Amino acid sequence: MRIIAIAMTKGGVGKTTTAVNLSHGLALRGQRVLLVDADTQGQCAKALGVDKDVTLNEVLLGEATVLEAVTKARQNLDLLASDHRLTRAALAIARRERDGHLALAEALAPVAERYDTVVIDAAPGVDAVAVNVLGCADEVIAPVALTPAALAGVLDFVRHVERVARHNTRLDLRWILPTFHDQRTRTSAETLRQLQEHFGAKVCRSIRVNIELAEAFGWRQSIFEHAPRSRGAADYEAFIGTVAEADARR
Amino acid sequence: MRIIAIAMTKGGVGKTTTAVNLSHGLALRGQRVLLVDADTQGQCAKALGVDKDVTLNEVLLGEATVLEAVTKARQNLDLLASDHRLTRAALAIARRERDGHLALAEALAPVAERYDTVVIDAAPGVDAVAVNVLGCADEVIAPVALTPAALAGVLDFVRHVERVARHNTRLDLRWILPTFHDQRTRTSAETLRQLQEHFGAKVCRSIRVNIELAEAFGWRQSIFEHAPRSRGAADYEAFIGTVAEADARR
Ligand SMILES: Nc1ncnc2c1ncn2[C@@H]1O[C@H](COP(=O)(O)OP(=O)(O)OP(=O)(O)O)[C@@H](O)[C@H]1O
Ligand SMILES: Nc1ncnc2c1ncn2[C@@H]1O[C@H](COP(=O)(O)OP(=O)(O)OP(=O)(O)O)[C@@H](O)[C@H]1O
Ligand SMILES: [Mg+2]
Ligand SMILES: [Mg+2]
Repeated sequence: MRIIAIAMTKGGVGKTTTAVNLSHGLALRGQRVLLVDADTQGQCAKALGVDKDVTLNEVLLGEATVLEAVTKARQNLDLLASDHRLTRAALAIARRERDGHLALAEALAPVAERYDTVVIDAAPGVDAVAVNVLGCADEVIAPVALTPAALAGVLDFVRHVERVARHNTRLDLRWILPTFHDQRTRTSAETLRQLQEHFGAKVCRSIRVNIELAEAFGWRQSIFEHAPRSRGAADYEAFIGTVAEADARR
Repeated sequence: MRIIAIAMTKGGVGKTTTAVNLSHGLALRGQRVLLVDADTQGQCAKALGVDKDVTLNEVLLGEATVLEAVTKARQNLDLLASDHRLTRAALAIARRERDGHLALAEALAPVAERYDTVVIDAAPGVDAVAVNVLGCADEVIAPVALTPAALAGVLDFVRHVERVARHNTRLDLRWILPTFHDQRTRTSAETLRQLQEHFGAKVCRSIRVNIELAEAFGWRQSIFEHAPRSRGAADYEAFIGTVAEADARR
């Protein structure tokens, strides 16, 4: 079971959009996928039009198992949802004296044979749940919106990943995914250039601005359902190819 | 001293852009303004090109006073900066048994005569610092990006504000500020219509998409310095007029 965290401290950079479309894309290719929503905003369930009463909060508090909490979202795609209750688990973990950072890893262990890939949609910022997310992941995909403000936070995020990597030695910041590439402005191209200068081959081909990616959420669909011939679908399809191929080579 | 929180759980909706430009705009009008960065990302200092070693973290931990932590950012504008250290204060407050939510209010009390307006740039999400921010504010300005995903989180945020309002009885969700209004798509217009249906007169005139707002950050300037004749400057100027006028009528 390969665990991929979609994470970045900056808000609104396409973490959820990437997590939802990556998960569904891999499921469409035949992988058995679990999408874990690790954000109090509970956007994954809304993005896929799914309802679930038992959430990650109950799992992290030990009140439910992952199997009791997951729900089928699509063919080959299960969802472990969250909602505002997740702040309770965050508080409980923060108040633990030690090993709070292992809660998610321990919760996922029993389903290692059930899924090929776990994709975790992280919340913006850094808190006890965020540390848990990085603490159980094999790889991180870091979406970076192509703006100066988003770029400004990337090195802090890299240091945050390195700190967690000291006790999760498998953790690898594998891909930088440039998002919101606006071909009408020089700002996107200039920010992309700086990312490539710093991260080289880790930088994927960017996801272009495409209103259909935003609209898909309103229809409770992935981009592959809402607009399969859109730029957004083409860009995420290419990205999924990169991710799936890397998996095959491991 | 009027305390305004720029807050919204959703990430990347223009909280920092609004906080920085509102602060500088009020300062340009002659108000004595304190901008408080309450986000571990520390974006306010970067947005204004200011450096400061003593941060909100030290103030909330009781290791420094607000006066020791503030630094002059512009004429009439002081900044109380943050950086990644803020997670320590968040953890300390979360671990307190009670009254942790009053830390910021108590810290700001001594400077009540020094500033006309305090603008607080909140982090995305909900944590102990976020509760402190709402716990000391008189009013909230809630930026809402005009996309389905951003709209989806607004009612949860309203409930979060109502919860804090039970112990901070001055707290008022005063303005909904629609942001990223893209006039080329129907999505913006449709989302705006839904906001107006729900929040009526609280909904301000929207801030349009304008790349100069994103670029200003890269130049470490407010929009009034970077591009005073841009749409971004015009839209924020109109917004500041609304906010300042409301202040005059109190
Ligand atoms: N390439 C794109 N083009 C246009 N809109 C996009 C694109 N990618 C994402 N969006 C939209 O931009 C908004 C922010 O994206 P998203 O919610 O995925 O970011 P996030 O990093 O998960 O945010 P948060 O920090 O709040 O969790 C959403 O409305 C989303 O639908
Ligand atoms: N109207 C606009 N047009 C174009 N770009 C904008 C606009 N408003 C803000 N931006 C840019 O969009 C990005 C997100 O805005 P900003 O950082 O202010 O949001 P935020 O809510 O503070 O994010 P976070 O949740 O990470 O704190 C930034 O790069 C900013 O410069
Ligand atoms: Mg998200
Ligand atoms: Mg911000």
